Amino acid sequence: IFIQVYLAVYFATL
Amino acid sequence: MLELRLVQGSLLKKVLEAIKDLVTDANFDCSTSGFSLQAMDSSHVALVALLLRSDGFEHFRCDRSLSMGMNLNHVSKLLKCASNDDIITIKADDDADTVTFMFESPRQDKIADFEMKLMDIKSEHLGIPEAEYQSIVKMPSQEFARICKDLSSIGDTVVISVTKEGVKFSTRGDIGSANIVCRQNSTVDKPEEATTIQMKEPVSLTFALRYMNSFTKATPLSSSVSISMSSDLPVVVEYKIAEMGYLRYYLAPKIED
Repeated sequence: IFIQVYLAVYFATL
Repeated sequence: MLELRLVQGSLLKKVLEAIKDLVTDANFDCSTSGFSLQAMDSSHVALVALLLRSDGFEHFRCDRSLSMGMNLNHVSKLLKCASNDDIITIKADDDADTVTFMFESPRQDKIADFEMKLMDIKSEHLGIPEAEYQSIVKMPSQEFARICKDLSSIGDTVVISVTKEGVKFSTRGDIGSANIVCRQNSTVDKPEEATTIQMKEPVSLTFALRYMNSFTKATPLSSSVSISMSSDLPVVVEYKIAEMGYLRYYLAPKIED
């Protein structure tokens, strides 16, 4: 089973 | 005062078609360097980044940096009123709550202007560092679109694997599984038909096909697409916009639970 990662895991909010 | 004159107005029409299904509302940012946009989809797993550099416009005046919030469906509807060969001018006053799109026919015998209300959009801006990717695949954009469409009739996710043999797109679903391998073919006559692979390390990542299919709406913007992947980063699917900039999509991978 695959789970979707969120972008915030990789990129910081400015 | 902001005034941007784009002779190839069809570019803006294509850009809107390429992003309106992914993002509903977005801020268009204008500064002396150009016209740009960064917006995430509502699920926060995909991001679109647009840059149209100022020197790609016939006339580019932006007295001070402006952020203009727009509903992309509304902009798209409005741009459908422009013909493909129209020259498009975007105008706004510094403190205005409206933006004007002006469409001029190439012979200057028809001029239309449409005023649209701006929106106040609070959007999260993400800091995306420049990164070295483990593998970068460049291939014809129509080929990539075809692969995503074909695979989505079989499965919901695509595994993109890059090795020195080539790039493999795989999926599986209830009816079975599919693998499509594209090998390097940089000896073809036309560079836009080439598939090239720059690989520092092999990489294999899994993505939702729904998003990949949405990205391929940008196919009319560029004859080739580049797919940059690293095992610890979102994929970047980039369509270069001739002489002007790019439309990039970032998509976070799916990982095994």
